[in-house]
Amino acid sequence: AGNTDSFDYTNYHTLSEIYSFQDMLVAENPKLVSKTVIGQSFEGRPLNVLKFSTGGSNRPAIWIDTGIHAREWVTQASGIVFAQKIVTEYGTDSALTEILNGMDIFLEMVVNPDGYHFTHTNNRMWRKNRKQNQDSSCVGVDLNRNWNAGFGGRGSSNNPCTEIYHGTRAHSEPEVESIVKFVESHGNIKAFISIHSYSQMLLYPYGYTRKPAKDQAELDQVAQKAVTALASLYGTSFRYGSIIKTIYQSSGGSIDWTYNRGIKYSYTFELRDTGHFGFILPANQIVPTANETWLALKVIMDHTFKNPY
Amino acid sequence: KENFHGHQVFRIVPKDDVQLALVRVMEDILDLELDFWRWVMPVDVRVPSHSLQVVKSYLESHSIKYFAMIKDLQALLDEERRQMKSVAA
Repeated sequence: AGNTDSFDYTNYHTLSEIYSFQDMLVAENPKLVSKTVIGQSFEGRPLNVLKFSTGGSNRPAIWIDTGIHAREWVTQASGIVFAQKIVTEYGTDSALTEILNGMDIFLEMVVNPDGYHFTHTNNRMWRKNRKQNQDSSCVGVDLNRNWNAGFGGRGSSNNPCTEIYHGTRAHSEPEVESIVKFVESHGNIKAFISIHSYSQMLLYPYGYTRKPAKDQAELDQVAQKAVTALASLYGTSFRYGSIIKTIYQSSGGSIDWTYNRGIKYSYTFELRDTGHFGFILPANQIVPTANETWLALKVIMDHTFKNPY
Repeated sequence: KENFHGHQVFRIVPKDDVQLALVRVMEDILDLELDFWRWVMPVDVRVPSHSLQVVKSYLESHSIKYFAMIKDLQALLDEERRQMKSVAA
């Protein structure tokens, strides 16, 4: 594609195509979008974050990430659609315009670029990163078990050959450590939304403990509003609740760490589908999935904007 | 490229937590090389061809309901690749 208008949003793309898209979006919208490289992956690929900002300095911010699990292709594809929506709806959608006039949005579309590249070239079903584990022939760490929140607890594994291997220590993986450093150095992130697929859920902390989050009542209310907005487009039904009560116990997850760091509006999505295709969700589902998710994202972003803390 | 010929994705429908725990036991048997896609009920799991018989027998012996949600994973992957190529062209 020569520009973001002719980019094919209805198809899955390779890593280099996604990175080209990011550069095009920045070039076309220099006053709104910029790109920051927050680190390098295990295999040396850049970890790109797009910043959507209308000015100001260290404004309160919303973080959105997609693609921490490599094979969940509909999430990276949705991230591309979200980026385009932010650009096109700024100035036309009053709620988003207000948000962007007061806050910044950060979007990391491919948290796990090594894994994503591997799904395109070697193994479509790959989930983890591509870390070479010492003393094991098995490769990769589950990047959503590597955070310092109940690290190493139930719902993660110390066996490098499993899909939920937590790594040698919390934040051992560069893909995680880069986000940790970015969040800590920014210091003003008010919402952190991590996007996965597929199970059709909107979840909030905690995953590693049954202890309810102290803001559970508010998080639950916002989640209910968000899934209602999501369902308004195509009737897609999402469950919502804490991770441990809605799915299963999982330790070392990203939003448990962000919540414990003081980011109240910490959520994780599980996008479509209902289980007929799983990770092989057909490409014609990308735009509908992104469109319905965008409505829920806007509810969370709007609530964050209107409820400063 | 890894080939998933003969792999199936089972949708397992445990009737209670006891059956769910029995399903989870299979995750620890690394030789089966199971890949759990979804841990909520119902559970979705990719089963390599070399483990199909063992997993089926295990589930049936414990009267745990299941069906093959994806009967030929490689066929889906091939279709996905074909679509990407055709759009690119």
